[in-house]
Amino acid sequence: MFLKSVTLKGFKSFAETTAVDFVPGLNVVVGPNGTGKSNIVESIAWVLGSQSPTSMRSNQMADVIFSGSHSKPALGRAEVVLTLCNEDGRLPIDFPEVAISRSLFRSGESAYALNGAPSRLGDIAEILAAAGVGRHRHVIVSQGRIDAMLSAKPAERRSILEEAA
Amino acid sequence: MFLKSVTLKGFKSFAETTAVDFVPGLNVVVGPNGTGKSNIVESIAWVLGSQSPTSMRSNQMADVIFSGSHSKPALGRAEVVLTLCNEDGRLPIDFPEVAISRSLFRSGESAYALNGAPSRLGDIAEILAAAGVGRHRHVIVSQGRIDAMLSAKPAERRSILEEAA
Amino acid sequence: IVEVFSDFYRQVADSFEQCFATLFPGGQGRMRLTEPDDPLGSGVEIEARPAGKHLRKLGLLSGGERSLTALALVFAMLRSQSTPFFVLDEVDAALDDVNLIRFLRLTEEFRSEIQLLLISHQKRTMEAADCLLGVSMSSSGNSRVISERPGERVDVASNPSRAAG
Amino acid sequence: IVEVFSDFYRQVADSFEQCFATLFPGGQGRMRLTEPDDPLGSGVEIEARPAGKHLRKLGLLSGGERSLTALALVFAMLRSQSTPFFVLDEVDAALDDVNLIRFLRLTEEFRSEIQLLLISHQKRTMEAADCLLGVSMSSSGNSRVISERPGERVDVASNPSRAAG
Ligand SMILES: Nc1ncnc2c1ncn2[C@@H]1O[C@H](COP(=O)(O)OP(=O)(O)OP(=O)(O)O)[C@@H](O)[C@H]1O
Ligand SMILES: Nc1ncnc2c1ncn2[C@@H]1O[C@H](COP(=O)(O)OP(=O)(O)OP(=O)(O)O)[C@@H](O)[C@H]1O
Ligand SMILES: [Mg+2]
Ligand SMILES: [Mg+2]
Repeated sequence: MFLKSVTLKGFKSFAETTAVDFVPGLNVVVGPNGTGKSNIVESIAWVLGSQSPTSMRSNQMADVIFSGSHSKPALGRAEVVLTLCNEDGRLPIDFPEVAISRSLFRSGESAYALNGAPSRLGDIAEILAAAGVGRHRHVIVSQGRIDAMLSAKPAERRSILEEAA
Repeated sequence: MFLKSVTLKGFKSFAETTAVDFVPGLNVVVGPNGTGKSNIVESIAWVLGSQSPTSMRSNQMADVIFSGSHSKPALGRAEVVLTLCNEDGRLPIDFPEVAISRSLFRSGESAYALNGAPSRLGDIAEILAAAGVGRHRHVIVSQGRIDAMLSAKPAERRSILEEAA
Repeated sequence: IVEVFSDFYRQVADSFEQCFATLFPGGQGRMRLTEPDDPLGSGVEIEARPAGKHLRKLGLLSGGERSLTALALVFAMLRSQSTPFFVLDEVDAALDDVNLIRFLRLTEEFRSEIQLLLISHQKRTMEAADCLLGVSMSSSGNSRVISERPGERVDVASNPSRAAG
Repeated sequence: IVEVFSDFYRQVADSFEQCFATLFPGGQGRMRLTEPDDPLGSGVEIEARPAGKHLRKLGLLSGGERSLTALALVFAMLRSQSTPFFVLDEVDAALDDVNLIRFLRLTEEFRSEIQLLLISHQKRTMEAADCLLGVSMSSSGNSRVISERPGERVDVASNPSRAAG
């Protein structure tokens, strides 16, 4: 199972629909400061179900919606679609390709979908967990966070391992 | 007033007496990972009077004393001498060059000296303060700490400014 | 429950030693239970000894050494959990050239078992990519992505790190 | 007391705007009192707006943008306190090439008023040095330092960043 692509629409600095295509091996994202690389990382955390605005570098979830520039107005909605290759059947649903999507409106209303069918986060999370993708924090090391891996006390480190076991 | 040199002897990875000479302008320290660059930074914080083992990346001050390698035995004492150019008279003592030194023995016994004369940290701190060198944390941004400058809450930021005023 | 944890812990501890050996040739990394007779409650310690150095507290490691140690732990956990994909945002920022090569060697070891997405400013990391994604921001404050498969690049032969890989 | 703080605050706020303008050409940075009618107790906010972008929460800035904003604040405080020397350990780690050049331009502005000691792995920073200090570790686990004055280097003419300086 691997990521085929993530498509951002109105998510943070990605005002227009932007598809980011991956290959099964080593994918490297590059570019100048402030262009949107970490925003792509956060879009993956977000579509996998992150409930914490802190993981989005904010205290309000609505901050993930494109908030405008001098030549583009703010948008009313953010949407991210993550497309996974499931040819090895690791995700327990009968599709060779699985698309998970999440939307958020400025009203606070949010929606999830699985291959286009409206879905609940709980159901999606269950399917992902079966494939070894826990909640987003288990598949991402955010910018500046690698050193924190070592700062845990021995007891904390034990609980991290217990959770993962 | 500027730093002429810092001399490390038995301080962390500097087993042998090592003089690091500076110029008044831009000094850049380079080298591979783990060679001792941040140790030099900490030696400056330490000789200026840092009382916190945390600034030395430890919970015990004795960890600043060279603790041995496979070919060199541990030492019993760490000493750092900071030599300052005082030709502009900014330090309120009548010397064109001022050497501040600090020693720590494994027993925990420590000693300060000013131009070779035994001295107390309080007196040295007073002289440095007159020249705009507060306690070490006001002249050093440690590795990994630049981002923390922005994380302060508005009230904390105010107190930082008040202290500095 | 004790067995589930103990088996998992054993796997991670073994993988950690191997990953550490790749990142620190000639060094040794170990995980250790703080109370080996209490597998139900014991905390977990990490010991990291770079080549040619004595074992010291984790805090005394340099910035680059800490990054590498954390990465050895991350990859050990990935292998033990069979995570399908993983995202790392600028985890190579503190690495010098030699350590960067070692990190890339570790990612190469994992290439067939896990899909990786790395954000990086480092040239060597870009050169190691199977797929390179360039992010830019237009003057209208909108992010864009262009992808490049190094198979399609003209200059592969002039990249020594690719020649080896 | 209020006046001492207000004068100092005013100085720092003005310097911050100037330093920010050097690091973010076309952008705007400001410090702001959270309660302007309460100079005795008001907190201090930082607003950072990179060129071509809207003003957003500090947290939404990218890693490189945060580093630059923090550096603008650090240098504003240095100027307002007439600090004689300052040490910065790997503060340029998150900067891309363009922003690194801007940071070095800022340090050049301060060259006559403050002595700087920078630890860095970045080539451009090394090239900008008045004095370059190389740190190495011998196989006996002992650190050494070699210093080099670029005045003595043969290749000054081929370094465009030095040719300008
Ligand atoms: N809701 C939003 N609407 C529009 N732009 C946004 C929004 N949220 C964040 N941004 C912009 O995204 C930019 C940050 O992007 P990001 O953190 O992905 O940069 P980066 O490519 O990772 O850079 P670096 O190399 O410095 O880490 C900021 O400049 C910010 O203004
Ligand atoms: N008391 C001590 N005795 C001997 N060696 C020590 C002592 N304390 C720390 N060290 C060694 O110093 C090294 C770290 O040095 P330092 O942090 O200065 O590296 P650095 O040059 O800043 O590297 P980086 O580029 O990775 O930040 C460690 O490898 C550690 O083993
Ligand atoms: Mg980033
Ligand atoms: Mg360091």
